Amino acid sequence: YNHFPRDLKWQTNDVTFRIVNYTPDLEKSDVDRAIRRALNVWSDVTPLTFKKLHKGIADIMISFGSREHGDHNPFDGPDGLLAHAYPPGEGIGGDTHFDEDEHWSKDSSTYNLFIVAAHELGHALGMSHSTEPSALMYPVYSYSTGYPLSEDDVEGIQALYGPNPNSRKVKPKPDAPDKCDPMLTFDAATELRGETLVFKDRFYWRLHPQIPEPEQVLIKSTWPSIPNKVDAAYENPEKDLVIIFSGIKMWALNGYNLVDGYPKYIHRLGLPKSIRKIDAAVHIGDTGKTLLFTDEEYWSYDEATGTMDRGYPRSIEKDFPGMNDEVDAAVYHYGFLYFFHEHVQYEYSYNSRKVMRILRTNSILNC
Amino acid sequence: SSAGPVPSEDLDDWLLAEKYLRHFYDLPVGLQGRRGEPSGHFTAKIKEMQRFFKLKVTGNLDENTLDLMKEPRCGVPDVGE
Repeated sequence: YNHFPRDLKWQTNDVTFRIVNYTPDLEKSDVDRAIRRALNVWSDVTPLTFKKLHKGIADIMISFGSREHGDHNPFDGPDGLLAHAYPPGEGIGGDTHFDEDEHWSKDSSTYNLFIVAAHELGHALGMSHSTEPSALMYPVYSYSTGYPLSEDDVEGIQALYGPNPNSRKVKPKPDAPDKCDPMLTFDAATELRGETLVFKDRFYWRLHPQIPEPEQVLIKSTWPSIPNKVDAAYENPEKDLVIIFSGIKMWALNGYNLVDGYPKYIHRLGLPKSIRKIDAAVHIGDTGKTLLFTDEEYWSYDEATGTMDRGYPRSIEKDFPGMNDEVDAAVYHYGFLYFFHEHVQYEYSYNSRKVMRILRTNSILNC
Repeated sequence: SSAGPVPSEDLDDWLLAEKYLRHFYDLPVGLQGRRGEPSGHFTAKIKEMQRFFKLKVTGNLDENTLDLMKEPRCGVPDVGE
């Protein structure tokens, strides 16, 4: 996290705000609700209280405007700059402006007013931009559900104002995973049209064969309707689909687009109802089978017939000698299965039926 | 200037980067150099931006850097007052 120079903050914990005008994109009550919720995000973790004024000058004056709107910091039309706010102080200090050339919404369809307002009000209270990708105060817009503050945001605002003396329990989002953490584990991994996607917590890394540095992206910013945690994923190149598993549901992607008709229950694949999640999944192109790993066992699904092969589940340890008995994630490349378990990666030869190499899990992330 | 040539030859990308760095990283006006021959200030600001966003710090307007500059974001500068 960062603060503004001189750690600008309000000298009183009782801060006033006023909504000067409203966007026509939303009902007035929706705007009121978004702003109130955004303020509550910060008051929940500090001693700050926010009182609404309906006229006159408040500490935080909130307004919607486009292009040049009176502060010599013009907006730029649709997209690009979404909003800005001034750090605590007299006059324009604390004031928060939203670009009216954006379309504001209360869901993921366009820019979510609550999320942007929570970020901007962070500035109005003294928070500058964070370099932490999972933080609310990260400068780039991303849609997410659930509690908006990360641990980084909470630390930052409490460094200015202290904690809430009457706090109810909040659960801040954990910081973004560090790709060079030697103990890094994966949630899921899959190919997608020549790229490799690796899922961890609320993020995924995108690896392109010609670009050594992986790109870290919030899952929700690419697929708002996919949950924050992915259990398993695999690509069926013949169908040009990637299947994402989370809990008892699965989603299908065609490229980066969600396929209609999903999510579906994983039991549609033929798994018993007792299976509540899949740990890892991998498609073996040579055989047309998809292997689904759950706890210490695995299943074989025939993509051509759409049925589970007979004789399954089977033991992972028995059929993949040298492998651990559980799998976090798996991918298949040129005759080799790459099993990820905790911070270790096993390169398993499908033909030789043995482990050829053992590597660190994050060795594929250019570490 | 010890800066090397900019990989992206696209004038729009250069102008985007110049505007972005001026707004968010306090690149002084008139010190950006020329397309194809960026000044040391320009390169240093690109590096500052790449460091902030945990990109590979090259000082060049590579694809990842330009993509990030095109993302919708908050208008408050990332550095300075």
